[in-house]
Amino acid sequence: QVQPRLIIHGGAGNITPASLGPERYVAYRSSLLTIVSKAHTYLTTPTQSNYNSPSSSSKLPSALEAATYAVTLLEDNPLFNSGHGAVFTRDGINELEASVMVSRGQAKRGVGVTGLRHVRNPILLAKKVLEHGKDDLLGRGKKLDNNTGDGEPDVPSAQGHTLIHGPTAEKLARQYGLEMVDPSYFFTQKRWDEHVRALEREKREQQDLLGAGTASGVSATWSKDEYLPQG
Amino acid sequence: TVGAVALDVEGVICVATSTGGMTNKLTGRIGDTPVVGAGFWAEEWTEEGDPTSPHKNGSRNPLYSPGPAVVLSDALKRLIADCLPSPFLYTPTLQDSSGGLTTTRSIGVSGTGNGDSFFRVSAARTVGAIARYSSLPSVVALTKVAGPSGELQKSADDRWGKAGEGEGGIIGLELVVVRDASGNVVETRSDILQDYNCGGMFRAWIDEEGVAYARIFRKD
Repeated sequence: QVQPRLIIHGGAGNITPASLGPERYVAYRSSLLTIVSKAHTYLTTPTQSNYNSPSSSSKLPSALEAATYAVTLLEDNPLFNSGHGAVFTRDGINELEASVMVSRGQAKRGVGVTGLRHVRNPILLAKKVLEHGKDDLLGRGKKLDNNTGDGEPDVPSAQGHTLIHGPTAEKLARQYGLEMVDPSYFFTQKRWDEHVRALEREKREQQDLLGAGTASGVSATWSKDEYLPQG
Repeated sequence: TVGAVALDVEGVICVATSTGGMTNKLTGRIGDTPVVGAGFWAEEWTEEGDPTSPHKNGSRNPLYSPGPAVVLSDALKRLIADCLPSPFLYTPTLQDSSGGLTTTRSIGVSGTGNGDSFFRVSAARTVGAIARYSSLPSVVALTKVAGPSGELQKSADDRWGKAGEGEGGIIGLELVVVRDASGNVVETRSDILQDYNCGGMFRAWIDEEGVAYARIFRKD
């Protein structure tokens, strides 16, 4: 048997001790330690549900369950650019993306979902699409007959598709019974302020550049003075 | 972006990644996170012998039948030694193919940073490809892509340091299972992988003794 292992990340980019400051350094550090410890405990503790059913012996969670559990903790933490605390597009909305991939098996192993606006934990949708899609791909698909009550026919299932976008992805999320939220759930003032500040800086600098008659190379997606999440 | 890479007791590695994307991106822009091979990758393969076996100070691992040692070039040794916390020398041994060892290697990686640059070099898949087809340790392969002066940074050309081009980091896990000719497991090794080419990367992991680490910079 192999010793279970785990590593997590919360983003990379133009992060400097000066722009982060001591308080936020401590906040990020303690969040990372808490999340990695919780997730590692989950990964190395036999799942309780198995204890109740006498037939099956208690089993350790799979890498898929542990990795997606760790990411839900990161998505729920407003410090990190995902889920609650996600960044905004130029138009001031959140568009979320997620993916999972496992190392074993030659059938469908990797899935991506994108353009999400109402799924509380996008990583759980990616996990469901991988789990269902694999069944469908191998002909063992479960008939999804839980109508979402929106008067439209259910999406048959994720099939063997690898990358699913927007409304169809969100319809699948409803069919899989995942938690759906209003887009305002993802809002945090810090991300909104970064969004507005970067657009204003871009506008100011473009006016300066136009005034000087040089081409604008300014972008509202990155700053040399502060860390703007790049994704 | 956030990500997690887990190795379970069955030896399966899973990578999970989630993001809000790039600040002030165009609405409708798709990043590397949901695209297989760009922002994430996991695979398992088998190879003859155990080319990435770690040797301390050149002593030969008793697992290996004596065979001509293919000594690495000094540059590659320096690269590997620079990437690893302790002075390991990799001296792959040409394996006597009759009754030799076979190795099953698994890898999973999750990326974060300027997604358009990750697309350009298919960053996550490239880590796996370098490890698999050069028979290099995954820790070296990851640094060649996400480390300072790696493929990601090179992809920015003269735009490096402007608008975040080429910036990013990757975390991952590798599992190596070595079997003898009868298929018995003679050794398993797992490795935490991590590197970045920019100011910092928020990351945390648990080592083999169960100790938790959190880092943002190189030596904090």
